Amino acid sequence: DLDDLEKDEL
Amino acid sequence: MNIFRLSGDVCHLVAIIILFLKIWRSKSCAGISGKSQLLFALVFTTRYLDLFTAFISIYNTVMKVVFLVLAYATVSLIYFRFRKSYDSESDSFRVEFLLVPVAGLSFLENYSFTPLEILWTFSIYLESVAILPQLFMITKTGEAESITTHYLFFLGLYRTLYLANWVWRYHEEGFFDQIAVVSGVVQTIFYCDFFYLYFTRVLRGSGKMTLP
Repeated sequence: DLDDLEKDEL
Repeated sequence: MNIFRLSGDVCHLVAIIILFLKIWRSKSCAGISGKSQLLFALVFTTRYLDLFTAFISIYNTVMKVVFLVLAYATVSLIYFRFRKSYDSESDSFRVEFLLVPVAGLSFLENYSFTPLEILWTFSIYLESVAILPQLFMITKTGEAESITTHYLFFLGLYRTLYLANWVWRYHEEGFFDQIAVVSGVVQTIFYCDFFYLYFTRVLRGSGKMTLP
């Protein structure tokens, strides 16, 4: 799921 | 990182700097919605808490700090330094009608029920409606100074470029952040009406944008 997705967007 | 994302961030930075310099140099915040600027400061505050927990890149950290500093600096110009020129009469949008649904939705629809994730989700939903008080104020006063419309143009351009960034990332990496994309589409739609007026009136050199 997206949780481990790094929130690299501002 | 792709060209759409980078140019989107640059447009966002340009928009924020345009607004800050306009208020600073004209020593007035007439026609500017303080409520929208407060909402944007809240968006950055609730979204960039990961400044302290996750290091992504120098660029990421620097941009987050710059956005936070400029957002709070702009709010302080409006509500403190040039508060006499703040037109609270026209800035009458009821932000509680935005904050309550956005807060509720961020508890219902999120990727994980943790404080950081809920605050991030809140900031995503809030950003999509944060410009509404400003657009409402323009419809109420029936006009906007051209510099204010340039600010809104770059803000809308940043959102449009982020849509292109997501199309690109979906095509290249299979990346798809549903909450960010759905919220971003809604936000960009709010700018469509403004873009129409911007291209048909302001760019025709009519200086001010006066609404029909």
